[in-house]
Amino acid sequence: EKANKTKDEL
Amino acid sequence: MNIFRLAGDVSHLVAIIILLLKIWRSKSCAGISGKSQVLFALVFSTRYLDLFTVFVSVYNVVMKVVFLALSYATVYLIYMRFRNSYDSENDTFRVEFLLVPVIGLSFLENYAFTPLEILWTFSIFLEAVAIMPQLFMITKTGEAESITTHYLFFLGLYRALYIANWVWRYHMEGFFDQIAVVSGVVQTIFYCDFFYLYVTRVLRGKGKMSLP
Repeated sequence: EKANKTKDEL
Repeated sequence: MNIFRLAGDVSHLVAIIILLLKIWRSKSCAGISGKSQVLFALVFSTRYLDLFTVFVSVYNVVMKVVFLALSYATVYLIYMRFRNSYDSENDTFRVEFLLVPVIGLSFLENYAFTPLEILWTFSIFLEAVAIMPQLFMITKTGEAESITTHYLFFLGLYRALYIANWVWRYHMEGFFDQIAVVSGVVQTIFYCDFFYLYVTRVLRGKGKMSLP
């Protein structure tokens, strides 16, 4: 679930 | 994107540039923990692998490339270019005491048991403790040059701004990344003691920050 969420933070 | 995260990223960039310029202009890395800089380069290397798998934005790509380049340049200056000024007697923190628990934890606590996810989690946990060798070195030498303290100040400011970013995103977008937030709070706490010394000693114009 969260793994697929795009990691948009540096 | 919000102002807190943008300010945080800029503060992070400023910190990295302050350190790099200090080493380059003074042609010396005395008082700098090479181990911390290697750990930061490792943080970026394991976190930014998604440069090759997903496109988030131009800003995201540019900043990741810049952080990678500047962190490797810093490590290069410390261990190659100005290695004879590297203070290895005082940079003695046992990084294996950081790496082993961080590796273990990233296998235990992650969002998915895939290489990219575990490496990302590893980088999040590692970033929380990567500054320890530098803080240890300062306690060992009993002092830090003022530019080094400015570096640490902007690094701490970047983390504090990221916490504000997460508060903002939680209320505006319902965004909550548990691993990043928990690790980020722990990381910021490590700077609190330094912030106190920074304000009470460096900003009072003492130049050097000498520990009690």
